[in-house]
Amino acid sequence: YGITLPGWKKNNLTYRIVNHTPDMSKKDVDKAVEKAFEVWSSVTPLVFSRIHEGIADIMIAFGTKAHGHCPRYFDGPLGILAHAFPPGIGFGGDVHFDEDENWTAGSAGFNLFLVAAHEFGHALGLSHSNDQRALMFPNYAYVSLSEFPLSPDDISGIQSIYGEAFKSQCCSHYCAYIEMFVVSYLLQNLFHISIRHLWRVYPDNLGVERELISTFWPALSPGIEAAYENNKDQILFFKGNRFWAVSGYRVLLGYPKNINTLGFPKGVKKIDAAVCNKNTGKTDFFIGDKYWRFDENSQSMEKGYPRQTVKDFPGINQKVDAVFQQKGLLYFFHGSKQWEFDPTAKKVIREIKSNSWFNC
Amino acid sequence: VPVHPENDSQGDNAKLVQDYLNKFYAVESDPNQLGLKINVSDPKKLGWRTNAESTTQKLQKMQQFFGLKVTGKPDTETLEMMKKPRCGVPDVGL
Repeated sequence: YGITLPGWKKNNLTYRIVNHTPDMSKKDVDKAVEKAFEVWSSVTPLVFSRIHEGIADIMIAFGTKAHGHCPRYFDGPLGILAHAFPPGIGFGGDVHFDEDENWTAGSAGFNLFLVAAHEFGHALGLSHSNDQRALMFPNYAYVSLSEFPLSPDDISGIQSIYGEAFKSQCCSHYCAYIEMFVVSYLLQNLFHISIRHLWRVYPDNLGVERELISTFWPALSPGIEAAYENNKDQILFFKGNRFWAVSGYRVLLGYPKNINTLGFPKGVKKIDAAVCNKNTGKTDFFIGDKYWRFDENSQSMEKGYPRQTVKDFPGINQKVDAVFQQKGLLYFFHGSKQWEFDPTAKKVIREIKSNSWFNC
Repeated sequence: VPVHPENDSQGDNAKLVQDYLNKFYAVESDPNQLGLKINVSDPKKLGWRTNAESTTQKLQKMQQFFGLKVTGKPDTETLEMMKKPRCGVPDVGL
């Protein structure tokens, strides 16, 4: 990362949206800007308030080519998308977007939230990073909006200027981004895995750690769809019809393998979720509305499967996005919900929000 | 006079490279000064930090920043990187 000191000398900053792009509804523009500020306020003590008149610390405007008294010009469609000035008086902190671009709330054109989050990084004192995974990398790259957009490099950069968020904010900034892709109890810790990141949840509210999967296992491709720890302390990661086995930080030789080596028929193209019952040494693989049972000791699929999930797990009648076992109970995830299931009583005990593990 | 496309695209590429390096690899002065009327008769008075770095040096800096092979020449990979939509803030010290 790079910084342009001294940054703002206060934590409470104002912003004003001077005009709006006709490409999006005003509501969508306001929301994209607000969310882009939240990205930075969630990892620092900074607080952003919007004003509708007068001079704000951060003035936000859309313009084309030579715009107002701005010393930098835009260049028409593509090329330069936006720019911003480091903290200070006058132009300091101001952010300009090139109206000749196609601004959107999705993945078409240029996503306003992502570009605004980048430009606000400049308005707070960050310069460009040469880490291609960083939000502050100069080139535009669309990333899934369910992903928290800051990389560890971005967070280190902004915290080197303003310090960390207050403890009370510990994990709140992750809440909006928790999409249950995979959850698993690995290495004695609870891990949530999304497209590119690994979230290690420490017990008793001691906080959450977020790392890029590539930090732990560079050989793994992003977009893991299921993971579980077997009874040999190995972790198996699944994506499409391939899977990897890792022990500690090492991907075992001969992987990735095809999932039909586990006994799945050719028709099975991917696994939704998996959980290993350490007591019985059996692993349940959930695919659509059915599940398969695999015997870890004999390394073979059990007879009589697949079976309807809801038959053996009453109350679990949605596709299983993720599942893990903790203290003898099973936790099934679907979208923003999870169900705590007692496999002995064979019933759902309670329904909770899927991000409950992050003190949200 | 028949325009030789390869000359034409070479000219375009040379302009692309020059524009890109001037925008993102030349040290930018304080934007608040730029807004004032400045007497252009004597560049020395401008207080501009003339950026004596050669194009080759700037190109090497850009290639290094983007993790490209540092050749100092506008090879295909470098030209491709320069055509990508990006932020207008310079990559070197403001």
